[in-house]
Formats: sequence, C-alpha cells, structure tokens
Amino acid sequence: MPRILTLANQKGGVGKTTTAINLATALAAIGERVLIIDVDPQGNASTGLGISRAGREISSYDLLVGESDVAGAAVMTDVPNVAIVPSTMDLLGVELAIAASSDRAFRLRDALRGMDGFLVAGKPVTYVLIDCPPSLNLLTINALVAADAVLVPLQCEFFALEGLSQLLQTIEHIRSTLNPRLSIQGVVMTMFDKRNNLSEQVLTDVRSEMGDLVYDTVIPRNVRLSEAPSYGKPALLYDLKCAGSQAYLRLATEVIRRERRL
Amino acid sequence: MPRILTLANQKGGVGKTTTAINLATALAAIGERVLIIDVDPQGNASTGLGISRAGREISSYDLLVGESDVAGAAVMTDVPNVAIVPSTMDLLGVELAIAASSDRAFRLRDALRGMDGFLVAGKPVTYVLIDCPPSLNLLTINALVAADAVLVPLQCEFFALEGLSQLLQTIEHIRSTLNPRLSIQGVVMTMFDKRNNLSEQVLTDVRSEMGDLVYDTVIPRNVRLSEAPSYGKPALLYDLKCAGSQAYLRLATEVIRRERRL
Ligand SMILES: Nc1ncnc2c1ncn2[C@@H]1O[C@H](COP(=O)(O)OP(=O)(O)OP(=O)(O)O)[C@@H](O)[C@H]1O
Ligand SMILES: Nc1ncnc2c1ncn2[C@@H]1O[C@H](COP(=O)(O)OP(=O)(O)OP(=O)(O)O)[C@@H](O)[C@H]1O
Ligand SMILES: [Mg+2]
Ligand SMILES: [Mg+2]
Repeated sequence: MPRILTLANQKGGVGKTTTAINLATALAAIGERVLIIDVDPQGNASTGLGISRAGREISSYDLLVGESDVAGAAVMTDVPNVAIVPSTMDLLGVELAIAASSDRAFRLRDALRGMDGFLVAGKPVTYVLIDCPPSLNLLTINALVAADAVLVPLQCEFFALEGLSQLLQTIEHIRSTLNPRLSIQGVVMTMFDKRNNLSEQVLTDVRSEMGDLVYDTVIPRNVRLSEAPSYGKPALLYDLKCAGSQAYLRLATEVIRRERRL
Repeated sequence: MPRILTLANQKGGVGKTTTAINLATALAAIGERVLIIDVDPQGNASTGLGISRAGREISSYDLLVGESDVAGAAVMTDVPNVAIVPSTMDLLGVELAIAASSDRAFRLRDALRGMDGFLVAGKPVTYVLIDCPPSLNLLTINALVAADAVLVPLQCEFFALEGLSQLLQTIEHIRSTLNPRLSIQGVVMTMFDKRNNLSEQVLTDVRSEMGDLVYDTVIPRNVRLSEAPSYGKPALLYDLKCAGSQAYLRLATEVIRRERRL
C-alpha cells in the first residue's frame, strides 16, 4: 500500500496545488512513483500537469460515486513516474450525489484501497498526494479520511495564521471519529518573501507555535512557480534551477526523511 | 434600499476580503455609509476590521437561520461610516441547518430586506458589500441571490483565469433562476506585479476577454495591504499614502461612476 498524503488548508490561495504538483515531481525525481488525486472542482492540479479537458473523460468524480476504480481513472502525465486522477466541475455535484449514503466520508478511502493493480512504470505506486479545494467540505473530509497523514501548506501571511487553529481542530476531529491513523506530516511555509517583515514574523510565530512540525524547508515566493502552470508543466520541468524548484527538491527529501523515522 | 454588491470568486486567495475591507473604507471616505456582511466562516473580514471573537456574539449565522435581524447582528467598526455583520465558524453548520428548507437560497436576501431600521451615523446604509468564502456553496449562492451586482476580484495569475468561466456560468445560472436583477458590476484585477510578465499577460488576456467589465483601476501587489489586517485596520487607516490604499480610493470612485450610469 502506498503512503497517502493529503494537502489541506481551507484558506484559499496558500499553495496547496503548487505544492501537490511540485512535491510529486520532486518525489518522482528521487525515485518514488507518485499518483496525484485532484479533488478540487477547479481542477488546477490537472491543468498544471497538462491534462486537457478531453483527457478528463473519467475523473475523481467517477471514483467518488463508484463508477470507476483508480486504474480506470488515472492518466499518465508528462512527468516520468507521476500519474494523476484528474478532476472536473462535476465534482461540484458530488456532495448531492453521495450525501445520503452512510459511507459518504469513506468513498475515497475505499477507492484507494482498490488500487493494487494500478502500476506506474510497471511497479506499484509508493506515494499518493491528494489536492483539496479551499474548504472543509465533504471532498476535503474524504481526503482526510483516506490519508495516512496531512501536509499543511501555510502562506506567510497574517490571514493564513487565522485559519490554522480551525484546520488543526478539524484534523483532530477526523482522527478521533473517522480515521484514527491520521497524523500531521508537517507544515510547509509558502510564498516566503525575504524582503518583507511580515513573512519573517509569520514564520517565527508558526515555528514557535508548531515547533518541529514545521519543515526546515521554506518555499520562497518565486515567479517561476506561478509561470510554470501556464505551460502545463511543474516548475521542476519548466525551470529546474530556479529557487522554487530547488526548494521543492529539498522538501521532498525532508518528507522522505520524516517518513523513514516513522 | 441600499445597493448590494457581492464579492465572489471560488478561486482562493484572490483578494475578496482585502477588497471588501478596503473598498468599504474607500466608499465611506467619499461619503457613502457601508455595511459589510461577512459570510465566510474564516471570518477574515471581521478580523481585518478589528472585531474580536467576543464581539461576534451575534453573527451572520444568526441572520441566515433567522435568529437575528441586521440591526441586532451589525456592529460598528473603527472606520467611520462602516459597520459589519461579523462571521464565526458556526457558519460551517449553516448548510446543515437550512438545507432542508425551501427558502434556503433566499435567507440572506430576506434578511437584508428587513434592514430599513438600521442606521449608520443616523442615516440609512447606502452600500452593502458581501464577502464570500472561496467556493460556490450555499453561502455564496445566498450572497449572489441577495445581490444587485457582483464585483469579481481576479488575481493576475494563471490559475485565477481558469476559474473565471465557471464563475461567470454560475452567475448567469443564478440570474436566470433565482435573481433576475443580478448583473456584473465589474472585474477588479488584484496583486498586479509590474516586475513580472505573467501579470501583464493575464491583465491583457482578461481585458480582451471581458472588455469594459474590467475596471481601469488595477490593484498592485503591495505589502502594506497584507500587513494592515494584523493591526485590525484597513490599509486606508494603516497607511493612506501607500499604493494599495490609493488604488482602492480610485476603485471606489470608479464603482460609484458605474453605479451612476445605471
Ligand atoms: N511560492 C510561490 N511563489 C509565487 N507564486 C506562487 C507560489 N506558490 C503558489 N503561487 C501562485 O499563487 C497562486 C495560489 O497558489 P495555489 O493555486 O497553488 O494555491 P491553492 O492553495 O491551491 O489555491 P486554492 O485555495 O484556490 O486551491 C497561484 O497562482 C500560484 O501559481
Ligand atoms: N494587492 C495585494 N498586495 C499584497 N497582498 C495582498 C493584496 N491583496 C491581498 N493580499 C494578501 O493576499 C492574501 C489573500 O488575500 P485575501 O485573503 O483578501 O483573498 P481572499 O480571496 O479573500 O481569500 P479566501 O479565498 O481565502 O477568502 C492575504 O494574505 C492578503 O493580505
Ligand atoms: Mg488549489
Ligand atoms: Mg477571504
């Protein structure tokens, strides 16, 4: 069974999708085989990896309503050893479609349990990364219930701090009710701008509040990270040498080191 | 009756809250009396205007479930002529609370129809601004149904473009089913960074696609805008001379000019 990491934060625009795309690519670069599950109806992770609308015939919607399994829904990306189950706006209707069923919170977990036959480069997947929408709705709950651990992208901004305690409460609630194995892998600080004091201050506040949970690696604000998706590529393929790509490579080795410690 | 403008965009982190706070302050600075309704469970607009947790005894949750009217829920802010109905995390439960009732999409509209007795500086409110969460859920639908017009904050980033057509479809759908008077007041480009080509490219793309709907005023990326909320103040009170504050003052005069043309 692969390790399942969910990228969650109900605050919008903090770097969940950018982290999902570039961390997946970096993990693949150091030898892992990665499947991304895009459960955000916006489908930014799918677009950022170059999956056209036509390539999303079968999507994470089908996985959640039980009309497809992982092998049927996953598509390879242009990144070696990275596959994705893409998303479409159909996901907006999933809450309606499954709200009445008693297993509505376990749909994604159960779908991922049936992925043994799915191979990437002829071998089983070692990591699954799940990209969430900016809310604590049934899609994000499904991702938290399916996960072994949560990776929290946190922007170095004042408003981002405000939502952190709510997110931690939700994770604890899921752990104590629906998914006892759920832990926090770590908190990754994003869009750090060394020219502005606010970034420094938020970083210091979060490190003092969260301690070792905060990764040593801090992702800098770097325009190459926001340019890459318009070419349908992760930053590591668009510009490997840029500060953003290098930070995600460091993050990948730190994630693996933490996984080994478990 | 005041003019009701809703700030909506399901893409996260594009500047909805920053625009709600600073446009409200700028409108008040040019003589309007403004009420903000915070319907985002994160409560960033409430925090950014200095409303403590204790000051949110009655909130937009109570408005939506019918346990309070505007006069009972609104509190004055430190900004002259700006009041707010604050929000709390209780809002996360509102969908459950009102999902079964047939008027669930009209709760906010009906609550705002009953605000005649609510006065700011002894006079009726002239503008209501509604700040939405980053999703197209029942809270955002309530805000679109209650509105006369929508103001769309759009970040100068590639991913922000992707969600625009979906948002426009949703607005059109609400207009044709639940709120025939709903129009688009305009699209305001935010976090424009003149140092990077991507900003320029996105601005050009949006102007060619949306034409006159795009305000002439473009909000620059300006760190003072993101520092101000940590002091519980709008940027106009924190640093009136900064580029961000000056842009929001220009936006306010442009919004009024468009309103007058109607
Ligand atoms: N380190 C960075 N430096 C510069 N830009 C970044 C960085 N990380 C992300 N971005 C850009 O900031 C915007 C927000 O990032 P992203 O879309 O990944 O956040 P998100 O949390 O997934 O948003 P949402 O809440 O809408 O899902 C995007 O336009 C992205 O390209
Ligand atoms: N023009 C700007 N320049 C610099 N920073 C900005 C600007 N506008 C907003 N910000 C900052 O960017 C972040 C996102 O903005 P904001 O929270 O207003 O967006 P939002 O759309 O309301 O987010 P959400 O989708 O989570 O509700 C905040 O930390 C804010 O302080
Ligand atoms: Mg995203
Ligand atoms: Mg907001």
